[in-house]
Amino acid sequence: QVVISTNDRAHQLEVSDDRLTVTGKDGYAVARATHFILYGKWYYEVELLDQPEGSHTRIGWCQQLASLQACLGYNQFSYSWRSKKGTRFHNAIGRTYSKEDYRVGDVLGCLIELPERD
Amino acid sequence: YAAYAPDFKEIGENMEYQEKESEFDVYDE
Amino acid sequence: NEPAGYATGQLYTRYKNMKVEWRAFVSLGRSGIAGFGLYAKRDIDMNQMVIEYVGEVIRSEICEIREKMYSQKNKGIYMFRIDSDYVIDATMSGNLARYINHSCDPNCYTQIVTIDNDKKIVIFAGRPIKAGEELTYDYQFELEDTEDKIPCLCGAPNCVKWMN
Repeated sequence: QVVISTNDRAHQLEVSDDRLTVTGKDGYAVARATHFILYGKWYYEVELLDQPEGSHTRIGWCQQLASLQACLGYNQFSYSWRSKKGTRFHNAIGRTYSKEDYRVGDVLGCLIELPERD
Repeated sequence: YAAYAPDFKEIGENMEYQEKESEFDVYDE
Repeated sequence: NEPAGYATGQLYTRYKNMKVEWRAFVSLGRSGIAGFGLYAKRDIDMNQMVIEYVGEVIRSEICEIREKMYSQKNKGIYMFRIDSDYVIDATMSGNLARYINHSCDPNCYTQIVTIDNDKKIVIFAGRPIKAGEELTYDYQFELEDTEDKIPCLCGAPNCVKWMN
């Protein structure tokens, strides 16, 4: 089963016992999944469970060289969708995407399509 | 000596820096 | 994390005393090594806590961003790494410790001490220091073979000419 990795994440993030929930604090940090993908089409869903005042999330996909101690979408190895204004980020550049916030109760669907291996 | 280092603020204790939401952004929408 | 021979309790007391008295022991002045320097205003005993390196506690990634920003603004960078995750940035806010210069033959040394569950950077006297001497410590910069090597002007007989 694909869950949040115990080790491949910023150590200050809290992960629930069933390793399906991650909680952050004090600045952006990244938690990755236990499994990585190489080809094909993959999809996962995330539900935003809680959003204290002023906090936001950036959720999406990243490669191994993405920094765990920064936000997703910070460098060229990661891509994210931000709860604030629904902005998408890559290489620290924000672009208009869904034009509105996503918030507690929303379920994000994240799809990636990689070329099949010949 | 603050005159030697403009906008420098003398503090007695370490200050925990509160990061901004846009801390890592070069450009936001 | 403590100098040899001191119990933790003593360290705590010494730290608290230092925070009250440090201004009586040091003063800012023009340095023979670079720009400004911190000088002993009175004799300082060996292993005495002299001053804490105070500033903003920032994460390593924020440190990378700030270094680039400060360099672009030609600002002097005053930072001290406290552990693998955090750096003390005294560039915009801090105390006089930011002015202590590097020397290859320093009269002080630095130690990370934990006080009330917080890591602090404290500068100790490495030997008896006479009033009027400039305080120095080894910056312990990583040796780099980059083009932005920093020449060392400490003038110590064992100077290795480069700070990084």
